[in-house]
Formats: sequence, C-alpha cells, structure tokens
Amino acid sequence: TVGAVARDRNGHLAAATSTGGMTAKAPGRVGDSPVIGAGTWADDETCAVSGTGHGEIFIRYAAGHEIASRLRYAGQNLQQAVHGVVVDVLAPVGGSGGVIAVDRSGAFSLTFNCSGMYRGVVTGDGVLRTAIYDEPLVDFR
Amino acid sequence: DFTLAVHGGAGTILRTKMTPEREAAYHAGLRRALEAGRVVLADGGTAIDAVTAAVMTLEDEPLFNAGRGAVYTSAGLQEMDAAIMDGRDRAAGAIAGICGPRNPILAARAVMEKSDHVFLIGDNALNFCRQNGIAFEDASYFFTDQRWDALQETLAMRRSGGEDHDESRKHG
Repeated sequence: TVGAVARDRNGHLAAATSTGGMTAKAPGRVGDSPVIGAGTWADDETCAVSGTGHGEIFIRYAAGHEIASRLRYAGQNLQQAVHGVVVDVLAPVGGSGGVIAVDRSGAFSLTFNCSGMYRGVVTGDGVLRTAIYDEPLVDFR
Repeated sequence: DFTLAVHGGAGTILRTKMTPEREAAYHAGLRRALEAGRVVLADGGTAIDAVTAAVMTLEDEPLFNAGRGAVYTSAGLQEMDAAIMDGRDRAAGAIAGICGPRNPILAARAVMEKSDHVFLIGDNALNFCRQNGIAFEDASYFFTDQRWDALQETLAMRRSGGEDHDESRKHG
C-alpha cells in the first residue's frame, strides 16, 4: 500500500491511499485502502489518515474514522488518538500495520505496530525526513 | 505552514534481506514522493493536489505496492484499488478490482470529481476511467520480477503447508 496525507497553507486536509494487498490474495478481495473511513479519511475539523496493514481488521474497526472520532469527541490529541487505535485497538486483534495522519494544526503521526513502515514527512522547513524500521527519521536537505 | 506525510506500506522486508543499496533505494523513493507533494504545497497548492502528486510518484515506483508494484492475486493477476478524500467537504472517490490505469489514484479522483458516486468497481469502473481520459498501461507495465517471485514463493509455501512469516508479503 502507498498513501499520503497533507495539510495545506489554508488549513485544509486531504488523504489518498492506493492499492494495498497481500501477495496471492484471493481474487476479488478488497482491503482497507479504498474503503472510506477504514484506510482513508479526511475531514478539516479533525484529521486526515491513510492506513496500511491487515485490511480486514482496519475495515472492521473503521480505523481512520475511529482516529478522527477520538479527536472530535474524546478530546484526544493526534498522537494519543493514533496510538490508541493502532497500538491499543488494532494490534491486540491481529491488525498489524500502521497509519500516517495529520491534524488541523499540522501535527503529524507516523505510527505502526509491526517491524516497520516505509514512511516520510516534510513540513514548511523543506527538510525531507524518511525512515523504514523502528528508527529515527533521517533528514535530507 | 504545511505538512505532508507519506507511507510506502507497513510490514517492511526482513532486516536480514535488506542491503545498503536496497535501503538507499527505499529512502530515495520516499523522498521523491515527499518532494512531489512539497513542491505543490510550497507553491500555495491544495492538500488534495499534494496527496495526489505524492501518491502518483509512489505508484510509479516498483519498490512499493501500488500501481506498478501491485501484488498478484492467487490467480496470477493484479487488481488495483485506491481512494482519495478531501477534508474541505468530505468529497471522496474510490475504485477497486481493476487493472489498467497507470495511476489508480487518478481513477479514484475522477470518481470524486466527475461522478455522483463515491465507489466504483470492476468493468464499469474501467469504462468510467476510459470515458474520463485516464491513462492506461498494458499488463506488462505492471509486471515486476520481485512481485512475481513473491507470488511463486507464497504459492509454493501454501502447497507445502508452510506458514509465511514475512510481513512484506502479507502487507505488500
């Protein structure tokens, strides 16, 4: 799976996710990538989310929308909401994977519960930061 | 200011299979996607255009599981899906179960912008893409040795009754 989330200079949010899938999946099987509210979600009032992982679990727990709901109704900040869903909810039921998310303030989270996630982030300083495994982001100018 | 984050999938390849060259290629691929979106945002562009540009770059990259790096089904064919959502008004578009569009995210965006629907699948999704000028590629464009070999290994493992512990195959 690949995905992106963004907050632009006007404070608007967007999310995009493309083509997940496990090797040798059943023909016709659709994962969470194209399911709005599971692998993809964006709402200016809360956050934008793109997920990658065990799609069936991400769908059953409406991962993207659940993160947004924690911001909207539970008063959690982005990192609390993402950690709560990815680590506390999805992982115990076999939902290995991760999400990238950005909220209305521009705060971001790159969180996963497995060995790694190909990930990166850039903000207004223009520094491209990337990582693969459980390691700090590497800066590239 | 602006923020853009990208991912190229979770369940990365095993550390024991990672080489310095391969690791550098993954970082470079991620940086290309970030830069594609950063240029849009730094120029005052919209978040929806930025995520489209970033995901297109990742779809073009065979290293990651997307259009050109799409995994195979057990039938030896590829199926693609994608979704996009605009936080301004919750406009959304998605496609699934198709193979052909060079960039599946553009197909999803076309559904969002040029139809009354949110989700199109199968043959009618393909017809919709053709009617709306989405670029297509032959099946050979989407073939990669890495994905094909992974399919053969996985099918062989299933036949032998073995269990696959490689997260990169489970998550693409």
